[in-house]
Amino acid sequence: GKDQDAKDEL
Amino acid sequence: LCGDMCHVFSIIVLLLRLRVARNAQGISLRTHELFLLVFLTRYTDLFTTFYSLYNSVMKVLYIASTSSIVYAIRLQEPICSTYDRAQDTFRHWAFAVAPCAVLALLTHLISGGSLFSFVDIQEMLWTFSIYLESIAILPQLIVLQRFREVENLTGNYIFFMGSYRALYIVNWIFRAYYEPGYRHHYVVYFCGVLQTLLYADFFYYYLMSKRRGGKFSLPT
Repeated sequence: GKDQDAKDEL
Repeated sequence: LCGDMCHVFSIIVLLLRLRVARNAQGISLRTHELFLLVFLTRYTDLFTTFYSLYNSVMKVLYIASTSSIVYAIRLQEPICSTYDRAQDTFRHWAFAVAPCAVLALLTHLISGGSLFSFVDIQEMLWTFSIYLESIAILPQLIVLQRFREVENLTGNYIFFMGSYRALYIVNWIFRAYYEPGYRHHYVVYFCGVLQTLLYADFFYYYLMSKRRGGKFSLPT
């Protein structure tokens, strides 16, 4: 998967 | 989703509380000004990054509903004349906004960020919003202590507001284990736990009063 962090959360 | 729904539910309960009772007794305007600032500084990515329709709609919804809460308590008759300014005394600019701004700047610089691009400023505002959200409930907890007797709707609203971040902790644990490439963000973890802990005392008295089925009041 792509690198993700909590920025796609609300 | 459960966490977000708790958040939405807490906002609906508060709007109901203001519109149905048509008063703002026991409600802290300062807490909602802080939440508005949290959303405005966190969601600048509405203009730059698209995650999903759900994500964008919720962001707009949070900004709009919190604005309407602040507007009602500040300016809308008869609600605004019932707002008890004298009880809402937490110095939120000096003891919440300013320290979080300093902390966000430090975090940003220590982690090697600069201040010369939009993305850098955006990143720093995002960190600021994480810090600020963790303590945004403080003015409301102070008001609660003053009134002691907590109205049902007010109690429910704070309960759902606290549950929302507690459920996010579960979500972070889940993502860390099951999502490949999920990056740990320790500032987010730390603030999420701090935020939930600030509600712990309130949760305790809230659940006790629900079990008794009686009126909800805080100890002196």
